[in-house]
Amino acid sequence: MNIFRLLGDLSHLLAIIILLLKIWRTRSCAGVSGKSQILFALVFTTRYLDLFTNFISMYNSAMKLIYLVCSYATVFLMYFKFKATYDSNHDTFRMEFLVVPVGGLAFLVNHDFTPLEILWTFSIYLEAVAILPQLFMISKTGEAETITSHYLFALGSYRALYIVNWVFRFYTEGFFDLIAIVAGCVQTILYCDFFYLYITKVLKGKQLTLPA
Amino acid sequence: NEKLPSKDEL
Repeated sequence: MNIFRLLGDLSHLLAIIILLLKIWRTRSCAGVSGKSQILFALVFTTRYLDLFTNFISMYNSAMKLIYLVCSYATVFLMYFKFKATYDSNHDTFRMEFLVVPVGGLAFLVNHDFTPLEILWTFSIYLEAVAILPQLFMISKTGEAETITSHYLFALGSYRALYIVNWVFRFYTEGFFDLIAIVAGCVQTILYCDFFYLYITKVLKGKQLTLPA
Repeated sequence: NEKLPSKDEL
């Protein structure tokens, strides 16, 4: 464990908690893409299948459990408890356009052609693009609540910090996982546009609006 | 040297 990865995990945890609290306390999921949340729940499900078979550390197991519980809780709140506030008219990104190509790629490009490894690879590729429905929804509505932009900033920062972690581990342990690195770079690049808007607008106290 | 991706990351 290194500081970059720890900060990345905490940033990821912060993002997940921010979103869950936003929905729970405002009792509304306006402006949040339910499809992205479903994809994230799928990412954690396919990545943490070894939760009970491959114990790494208390921290690792605890975080995996928290991610799984929070992501499913968020999906539950959005599609059941606060369903009336779910903005399905703007959350129209076709998930199958992401899941099918990612599923195919996971079969073709992986480290080891075993079910667990292919599912892990699928989760890495899927996580890279899982935010697209959310970014698409914001581009359609043309704006995002400030709390949602904080959520996105924390979520985008997590994988950017992981990239620093991978560089650090390469120089200190000679370790690198090309699949995770390439997917992590794609994932972070998708946030660049948003990072620019966040830093130039939200940090100046303005509302996050996309140029229509 | 590419080691198998360690799954110690979240």
